[in-house]
Amino acid sequence: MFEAKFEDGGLFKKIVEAIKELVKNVNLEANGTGISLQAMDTSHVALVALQLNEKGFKKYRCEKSLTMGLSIENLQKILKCSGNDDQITLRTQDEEPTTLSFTFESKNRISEFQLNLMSLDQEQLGVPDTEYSSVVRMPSNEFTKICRELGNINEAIGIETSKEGIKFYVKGDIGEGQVSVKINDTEKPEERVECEVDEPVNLSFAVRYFNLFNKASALSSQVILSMSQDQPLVIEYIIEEMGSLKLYLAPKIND
Amino acid sequence: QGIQNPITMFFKKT
Repeated sequence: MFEAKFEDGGLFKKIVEAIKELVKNVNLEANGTGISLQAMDTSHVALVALQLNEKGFKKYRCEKSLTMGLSIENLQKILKCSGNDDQITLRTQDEEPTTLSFTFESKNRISEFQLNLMSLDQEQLGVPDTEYSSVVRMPSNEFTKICRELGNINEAIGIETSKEGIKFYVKGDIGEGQVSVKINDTEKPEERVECEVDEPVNLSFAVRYFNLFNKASALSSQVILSMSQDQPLVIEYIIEEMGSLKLYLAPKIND
Repeated sequence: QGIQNPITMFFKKT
C-alpha cells in the first residue's frame, strides 16, 4: 500500500515539467523514506535525480518498497487534468502495481485518474559521494538567463570559479563573451551569490543540457552548482521542505 | 568543440 499526498500539487507538476525535456521513461522508487527517481537522458550523457522526503508530504505511507515504471509523457497528460492549486495524491494498492492512481482535489472538485505502469529494466547508477572543490550558490533565474544568452553564441559554455565569484564564458564562431557574477551577501537570500572555492575550476559544458534542465528554476529561487576539475558537475534545485532535483553532466574534454 | 563523455563513464551501474 503506497500513498503520497502533495499539499502543493503544482510543485509535482513543476518537477515533471522540468524533467520531461530530458528523460522519457523513468522508474519512480517509493519506500519508507520517500520517493526517488533517477534516469539518464536519451543519449545517456546526463543524469537526472529526484529525491522527495516523506516528511514533505501532507500524507505519506509506503509499507513496502515499490518501483513504478512510467512514461513521463503519459504522466504529463494525466497531470494536465489537474489545477496548479490542487492537492495531488499518488496511490497504489498492490505490491506489484500495474497502475498508479491519482486524485486531484480542489475546493469544489475531485478527480480520479489511473496511469498504466510499465516494467522498465533500467539499471541505476551509483553516484559517489563527492567533496566538490567549487560550490556556487546563485539566483536560479540569473543562471537560467546566462545559459540561455551565452548558449546563443556557442554550444559550449565555460565556467571558471574563484573566491571572488564565478565567470561564464563562450568562444564561438561569431565571437566571444563572458559574464562574471560577483559574490554578494545581500540580506535577500534569493539574490545571494556565494562561492566556496577550495580549488578553482575551469570547465566547459554542453549548454543545451543546462537550458533543458533550467525549467527546474521554477522550483527554487536559488541554484547550487557543485564542481571539481574533470568531474561531472551537479546542478541542484532545492525543493523547499521536500528534497531536491539534480542534474549531473560531465564536462567536455578539449580534443 | 571538444568531446562529451557520457555520465556512465563516471558513475558505475549498481
